[in-house]
Amino acid sequence: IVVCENLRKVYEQEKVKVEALKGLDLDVEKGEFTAIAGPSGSGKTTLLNLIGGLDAATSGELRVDGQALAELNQTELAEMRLRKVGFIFQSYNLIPVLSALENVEFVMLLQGIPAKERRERARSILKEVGLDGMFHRRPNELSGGQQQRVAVARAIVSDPAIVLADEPTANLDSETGGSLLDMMQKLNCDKKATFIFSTHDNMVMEYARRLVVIRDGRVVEDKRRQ
Amino acid sequence: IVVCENLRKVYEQEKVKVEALKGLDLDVEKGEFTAIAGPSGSGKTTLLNLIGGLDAATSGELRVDGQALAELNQTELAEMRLRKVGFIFQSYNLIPVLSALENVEFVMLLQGIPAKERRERARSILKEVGLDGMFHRRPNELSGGQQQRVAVARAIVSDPAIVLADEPTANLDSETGGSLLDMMQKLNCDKKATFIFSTHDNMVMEYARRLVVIRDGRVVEDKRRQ
Ligand SMILES: Nc1ncnc2c1ncn2[C@@H]1O[C@H](COP(=O)(O)OP(=O)(O)OP(=O)(O)O)[C@@H](O)[C@H]1O
Ligand SMILES: Nc1ncnc2c1ncn2[C@@H]1O[C@H](COP(=O)(O)OP(=O)(O)OP(=O)(O)O)[C@@H](O)[C@H]1O
Ligand SMILES: [Mg+2]
Ligand SMILES: [Mg+2]
Repeated sequence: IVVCENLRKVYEQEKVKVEALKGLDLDVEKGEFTAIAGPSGSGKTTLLNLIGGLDAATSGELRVDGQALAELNQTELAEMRLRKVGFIFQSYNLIPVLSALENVEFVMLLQGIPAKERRERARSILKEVGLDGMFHRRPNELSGGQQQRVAVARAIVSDPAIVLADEPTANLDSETGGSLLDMMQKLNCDKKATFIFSTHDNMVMEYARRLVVIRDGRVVEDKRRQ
Repeated sequence: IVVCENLRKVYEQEKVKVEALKGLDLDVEKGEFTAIAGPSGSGKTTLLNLIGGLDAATSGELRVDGQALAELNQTELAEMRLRKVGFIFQSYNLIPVLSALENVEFVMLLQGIPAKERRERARSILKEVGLDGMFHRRPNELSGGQQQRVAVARAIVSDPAIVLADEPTANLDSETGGSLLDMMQKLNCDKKATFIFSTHDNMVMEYARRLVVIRDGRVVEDKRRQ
């Protein structure tokens, strides 16, 4: 469902260029549950941002669900994200003026889902991630790990075909993280959603059926297990 | 150096009150290297914020270096923080318009340290945390883990008496996290700086000589090792 060929990303600054991805090749099949590990600064967030159409590659091929992203304009990219991709950002990117419930509802609002259904689904998923009773809290009235879970809820509430999760358990204790991973695995099994995680967490790596290691902008290991 | 007695913190909202700390007792001695673990939402950040004078307790006693924080006004609290406490925030709280170097220099600027010395110390500590060559980057031009390390560098560059570190390795791979912990341990041994970490990371817990577990706003375990 995701094909990357010789993908390069160069960030250009006033005085230097930073080559975050240096000819990365990666194919992810529909329904895979893949962890991408690598040292800090190795290119994980950059890769997820490119796959999610949030940024453009400098060069190389990137196709998502058969569609070359370079051929899409901004409106089409935004439509693809809205319809197909759930994103859990490393810094959560919750909307500060919206409550937990409204943050989770927001994507469904843009998708045109009716208010009553939106609200029910948002409540349900927030309960599943252990945030019952916190629906009306704003992000700055939640702990770090609670915010993280709102971000997870928002990303998966509309059953996207692809979930890009950038370190979704970083601020969670093992038990809470394990509950989340169980929930995501269920979504993967039941709905065949493709999951691509960036992670440093050994537990996430254990759940994943495929581990890709990137270092310095390239894939250096790629193991599937049976 | 930190004495908490029956510490309570209640966040008041429009409709509910959230009791984050429910009569917490904790004494931390000078030079201790203490990890505070606990589930998401258990009160770790709240506790660190109170100790650092960034927020006020609802009730209870809190003394830092012999001084009851409730007796200090805002100016005195700010002065205490500037002179005694280094803080690594869970969300880093870097200043977006300042470069990595300027973020690290900022505290020393407020302390009145001369420009040349400020700059040298900031460069040195950024190299130590593995960010050589990134001095002029702004936070939004750094990866998550790189930002985290700028936050660590800023907190320890002026050799504070107390370092409060809220999940300082959450976005770091094991190797990078281990390097940071080695550096902090050295500061602890050489300068007798007191470290109090909030963490979910087993590695941090292994480095710590004392592990305090809090759950639902109270200390439930407290183990020192020899
Ligand atoms: N500003 C606030 N307003 C209301 N409630 C708050 C506020 N800040 C924290 N809380 C609540 O207080 C409790 C403790 O929060 P705290 O941030 O201390 O937890 P934590 O242990 O740091 O969690 P995490 O591991 O997720 O970071 C949580 O239930 C949280 O929702
Ligand atoms: N906006 C930017 N401008 C310049 N350089 C950038 C920018 N974003 C990222 N970089 C650099 O590109 C490289 C890859 O960054 P990326 O955020 O993808 O790493 P990462 O693997 O997600 O790291 P972490 O584990 O710390 O989150 C890093 O060296 C980083 O400093
Ligand atoms: Mg990242
Ligand atoms: Mg916290």
